[in-house]
Amino acid sequence: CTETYAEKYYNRMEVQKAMHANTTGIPYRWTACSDVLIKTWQDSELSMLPIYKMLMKAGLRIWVFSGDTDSVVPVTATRFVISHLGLKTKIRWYPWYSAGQVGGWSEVYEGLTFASVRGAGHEVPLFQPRRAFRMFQAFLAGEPLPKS
Amino acid sequence: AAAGAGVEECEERARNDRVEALPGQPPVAFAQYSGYVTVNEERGRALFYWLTEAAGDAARKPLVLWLNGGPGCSSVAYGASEEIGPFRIKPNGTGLFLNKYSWNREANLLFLESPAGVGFSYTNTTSELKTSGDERTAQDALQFLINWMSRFPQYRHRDFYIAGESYAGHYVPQLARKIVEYNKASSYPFINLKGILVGNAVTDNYYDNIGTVTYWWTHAMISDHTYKAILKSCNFTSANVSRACSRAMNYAMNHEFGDIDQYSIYTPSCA
Repeated sequence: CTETYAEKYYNRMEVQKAMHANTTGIPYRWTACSDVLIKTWQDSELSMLPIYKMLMKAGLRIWVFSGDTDSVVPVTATRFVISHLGLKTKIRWYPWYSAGQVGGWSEVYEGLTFASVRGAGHEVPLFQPRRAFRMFQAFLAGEPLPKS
Repeated sequence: AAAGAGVEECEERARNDRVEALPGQPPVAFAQYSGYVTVNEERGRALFYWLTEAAGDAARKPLVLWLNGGPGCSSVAYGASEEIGPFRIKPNGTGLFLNKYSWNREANLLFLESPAGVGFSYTNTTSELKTSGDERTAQDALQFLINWMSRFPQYRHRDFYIAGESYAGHYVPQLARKIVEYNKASSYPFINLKGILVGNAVTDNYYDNIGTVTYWWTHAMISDHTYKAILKSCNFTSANVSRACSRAMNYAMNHEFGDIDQYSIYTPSCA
């Protein structure tokens, strides 16, 4: 229910004042998601795969992670997508560890790293903050996730 | 200067954006800023950002821009307040407490409410709330970065990453593509993009849909009968959804899933 807490907190006048927010008197309440935008969204590219290939060519570090208890954009969807990039494997599938437990599984390709996060839903850092933070540290360091 | 403002003016704007403390916030040692950056003067579009600098040695830590998806959802509501930000909101919005695993332990976190119409971000051209899409969102986000880095020049050339989840599986690579193209065209590139990090990301219509239905079946959320009905009636290569497909998908969600939180299938849903 944490989303309802945000709806209350960010609609408090003193919070908006402290954040220099809503300085133009927006004619609607602050809300976590805009119904208008999601219902009237116009252009949406069918696939990001061509962009991934362009970004790999530009030498960017690309990490894709997936909380494995999400059924909205689930880990199987991400795996289908990655498998169709046709990448060469650098480090084969292995369990990665956080705090002595399996944090998920990972595979490192030429140009992209995949990691699942065990027991996390759609908002991975909400459900598994410690594992998400460990993954973030590895991403910033440009290192594979730990094998123990 | 890129934003048409002098350096002194930019520095003054940065000072004006300084957040001393939020109501009900515990004391912290890092700085935070929030406010508006205009991305389209003529149409009156301005995006709201919240920067929580890194705890300890902010000047040497990378900058990470976090985007939530939707489309239409707020990075302040989710990324900052439920996921990677330094604060969590107490029940009923009475105050804040610290997030032990905040990502600002390792980086300066920039949360952006994008596009205009999300959260505190606004447009003075109300009709625009119904014409948002991938392209304008990416263009405005690039313009935001260019103008924001005029206000915070200390972040020019800093290691920079873009992260996000869900429909930001579109926003993140599309903005990265714009930055790569912008840098190529610039004789003096200052946005030092090093990489992207996306989670449970909307990536490819066809494979996402096939993978989602596969997950439902392999995680025993739907019956064999429904699984076969979906595969038979849904053509995921097309953006249009047939009535038979909608019927099969709706039956799965309304009659077989049960009252669950689809975003986290083993945790209790919010009453």
